[in-house]
Amino acid sequence: TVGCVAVDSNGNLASATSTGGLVNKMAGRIGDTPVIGAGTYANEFCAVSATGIGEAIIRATVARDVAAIMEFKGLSLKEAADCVVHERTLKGAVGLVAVSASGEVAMSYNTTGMFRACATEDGYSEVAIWPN
Amino acid sequence: MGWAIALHGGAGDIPYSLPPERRLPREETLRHCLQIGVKALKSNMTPLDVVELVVRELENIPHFNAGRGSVLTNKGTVEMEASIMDGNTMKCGAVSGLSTVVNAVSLARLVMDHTPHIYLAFDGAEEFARQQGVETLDSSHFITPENIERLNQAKDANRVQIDYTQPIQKDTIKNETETSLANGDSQIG
Repeated sequence: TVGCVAVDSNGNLASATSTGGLVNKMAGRIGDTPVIGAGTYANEFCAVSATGIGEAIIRATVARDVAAIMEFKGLSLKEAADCVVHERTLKGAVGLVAVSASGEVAMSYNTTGMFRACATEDGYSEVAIWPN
Repeated sequence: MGWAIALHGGAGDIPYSLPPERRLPREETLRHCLQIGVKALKSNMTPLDVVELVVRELENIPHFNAGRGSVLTNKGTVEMEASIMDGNTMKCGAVSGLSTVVNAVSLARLVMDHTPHIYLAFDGAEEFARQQGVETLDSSHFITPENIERLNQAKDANRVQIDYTQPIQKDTIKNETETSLANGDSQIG
């Protein structure tokens, strides 16, 4: 799975995800990617793209939950992403990248690793696979 | 407040022992796609256009599970899916079951922009792709030798695999299957 989230200097947000699914999946299986709110979501608070086991991501409505926790509980993007990934989703099943309207970045996962990269206007940049 | 971008190439059981010949090209792809995204944001391209642009590039590079390099179904075919969403308008588009569309994410964008719908799948999505004149190729274009090997490994293990899952031994397969069945878990969701 691949995905990208972005926010501009005016707080405009967008998200996109694309995948081939799972190896040896049944023909006809739909994963989380085209189910808006599961693997992909964006509103005025944040943009999220998820990766992992689609069935687990659909059950947990991962991407929408990150946005909802920010909106209704007032948590930061990182707190919301960590809550969904580490407390509300099957371990070993999910990772996500997200940005908030204020330019915060979160890259959270409960798998061994996640191929990921990010950059922000203040000059921060990161390319990584495993926990630092 | 400032611009920001993040991207991923999949999560999973990526072994710490991943050999350099497999790790380095993927890291380089991430770096390359990040640079494309940063440049686009700096040039005031909209975030919606930026995420489409970056995901298209990720789809075109076979190191990750999307577009060329997509993993295979139990029939040895590709069934690609993609989605895109604009946070400003809450408009979104999605497609699934694609077997010939080179950039699924751009077809999702067209669903969003040019239909009253959110999601098109399989034959309908393929027909829409041809109506819109997007680039299509024979499905063999998307299938890599590495993914044929991965499918064979998964079939041997009788399981579906998340990105980068490592092959497991026969004894482990037997024990895992027995445990899974006892738990009522078919491992296919």
